[in-house]
Amino acid sequence: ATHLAPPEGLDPPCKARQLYINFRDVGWHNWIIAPRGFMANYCQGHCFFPAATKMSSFNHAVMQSLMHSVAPTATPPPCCVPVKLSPISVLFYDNSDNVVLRHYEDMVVDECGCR
Amino acid sequence: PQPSPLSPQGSALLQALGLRPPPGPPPTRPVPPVMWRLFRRAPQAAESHGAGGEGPEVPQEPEPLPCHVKELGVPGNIVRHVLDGGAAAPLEPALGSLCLEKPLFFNLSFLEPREQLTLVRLELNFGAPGALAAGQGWELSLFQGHGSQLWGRPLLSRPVPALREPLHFELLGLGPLGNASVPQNLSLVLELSPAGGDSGLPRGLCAELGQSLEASLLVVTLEPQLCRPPLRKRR
Repeated sequence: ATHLAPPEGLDPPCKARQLYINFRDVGWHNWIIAPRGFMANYCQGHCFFPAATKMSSFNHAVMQSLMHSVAPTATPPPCCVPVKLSPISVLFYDNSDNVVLRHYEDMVVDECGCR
Repeated sequence: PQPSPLSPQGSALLQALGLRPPPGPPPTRPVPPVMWRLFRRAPQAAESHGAGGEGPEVPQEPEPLPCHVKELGVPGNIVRHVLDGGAAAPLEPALGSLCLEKPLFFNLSFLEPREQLTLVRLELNFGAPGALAAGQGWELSLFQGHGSQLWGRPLLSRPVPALREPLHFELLGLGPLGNASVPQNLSLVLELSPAGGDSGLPRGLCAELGQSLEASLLVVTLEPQLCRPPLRKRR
């Protein structure tokens, strides 16, 4: 489930957007015991100068956004990407009827930034 | 569209996550309390919710170490609870002074070569009959073997004061779990005899112990390449 992205041109800055992964939606609810789903989120938005300077971005992204502002056809803007991620753990049945707890790193976007 | 497990996208996603869903109807096996407890204490993003199921709510603790199972105190990112594959097999009467001679079989074919074993814990739960001979002490031995055939010396042999509570034995490093390659299965024979000989055990207790015994393995493995690499050194 997600919210419709704002229409182009309204200049939304780069930030995390909500995206909830529901295991029932992908047909895994019979064998995934817990959780029933999780907030994966995703990054979207523009990295224009000076907005790029306000978020947790590398200095290079600030330079690139500045270059893009003065020469948009020569230099693309930086990318809006995850900069802080969290793990999740999933409890499920495997194909040998074992109960398995598995840990997955970097499954949830906590923060986005321009890189 | 909804990616079914069989669609290319669904299969690719399952493979990427190292998941192999059970074929056929939904499993009905109850989730062991230990697995619920480990799940509730595992690193979770605050938003992953809908955890449902039994077990008490456990307040989230500060950020635990990645790839470490804190409650068990070992490195690991996969914990599996494996039931005894021979539980339903008919029990042979034990010979001599033995009260119980029970084959145990665990299928470990799920283990991938890239997984490192960090814990293999056998749990023996005798249930209500275990409380019947409260004052009785026991001698318990575990052999590698199949049926009533024992292969070599016991993997472990020790006195057990009572059978009331579940018994735990660490098997990592013993017998087939002692060398680098991981076995595809673990075939064991459990021998139980009353300490100091047969001093008047309740009639039929041994048969009851054999029928009520629930044996399971808790297997913890580590896939190092799935753990976040250490932070890049500052140049």
